[in-house]
Amino acid sequence: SGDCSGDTRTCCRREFFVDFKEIGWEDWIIQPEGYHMNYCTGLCPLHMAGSPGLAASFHTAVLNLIKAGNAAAALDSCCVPTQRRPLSLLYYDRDGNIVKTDIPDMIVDACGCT
Amino acid sequence: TSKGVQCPACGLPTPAPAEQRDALMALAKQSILSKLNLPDRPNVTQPTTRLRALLAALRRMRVQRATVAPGTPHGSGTPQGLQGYEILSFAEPGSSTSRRVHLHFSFTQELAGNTEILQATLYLFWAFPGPGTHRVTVRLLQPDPTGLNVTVANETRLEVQRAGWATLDVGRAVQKLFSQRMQKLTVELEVEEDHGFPLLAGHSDSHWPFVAAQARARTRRRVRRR
Repeated sequence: SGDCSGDTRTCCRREFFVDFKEIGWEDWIIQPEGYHMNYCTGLCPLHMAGSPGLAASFHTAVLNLIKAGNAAAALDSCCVPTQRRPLSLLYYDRDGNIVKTDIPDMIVDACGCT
Repeated sequence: TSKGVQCPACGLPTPAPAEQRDALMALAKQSILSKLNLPDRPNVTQPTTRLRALLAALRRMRVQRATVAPGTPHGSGTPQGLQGYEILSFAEPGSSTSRRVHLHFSFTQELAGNTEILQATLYLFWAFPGPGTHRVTVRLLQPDPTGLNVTVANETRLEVQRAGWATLDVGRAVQKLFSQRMQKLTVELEVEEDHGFPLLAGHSDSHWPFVAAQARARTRRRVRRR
């Protein structure tokens, strides 16, 4: 699935940026300047279920629409991150040391239906 | 979600934009602090005074990496999925005489408990020691569990012939420190002759001693085995 636009109702990725300066964290986080806390939101129609990351494909959607046998499966389908990457942080810890770390799976790059 | 329950990302009504924004901000803060094992945001008192030291340290480490392993990509070498850390701990000066200097390095308790050290290097800058060879003894001191006595974990004799950066592998000492959930490493430097100390001349920020350590988060399996 793609990025959310104004009127998107199906599963999509919504971009959300947390500016460290805005929340008063720029004094202890050296880099980066903010956190791209993107998230997944939207409906997962039956024909999009079971194809995370591939739901945007027309052929996959049609195939799933034909294969979908029971309506109950739609209740369990969820719009979730299908591709994530780490957040690299350079910061001062409580002892004034400088720490660089990569926190895994913090940034959502793509969403899809389970 | 459990069977039959609608997915929260799909079904819940969208809150008001301001309310949603506040919730996301709070979630972002909580998420970052939790992943860094911090109970609260650190209170940094004088970060800018260390900026020059930081830049010099990073520059120095880049040179060291290029010399030791040309072409090797940067990074902590941690397996995928495990959180890796690179830590720069700058020295806090302790007691000193004309022949002896103590330097203290502190590591945060949260990091000491949840990570294992892969390697650690002590960087010292010798400033214009003058003509001839200067012998310096570097001792790594560790306090016992009571904190009353210290033991010498390692002793190395260095011969300083010229000004510049010198490095010393302190990996095992810092590993031991972390395995005992201790926070402080003390380095004692001692010169043989009373000709003035070659370290920290001029108290230059950019030549401040530091320890560069690489660490990674402990795996769950290892925690269980311990």
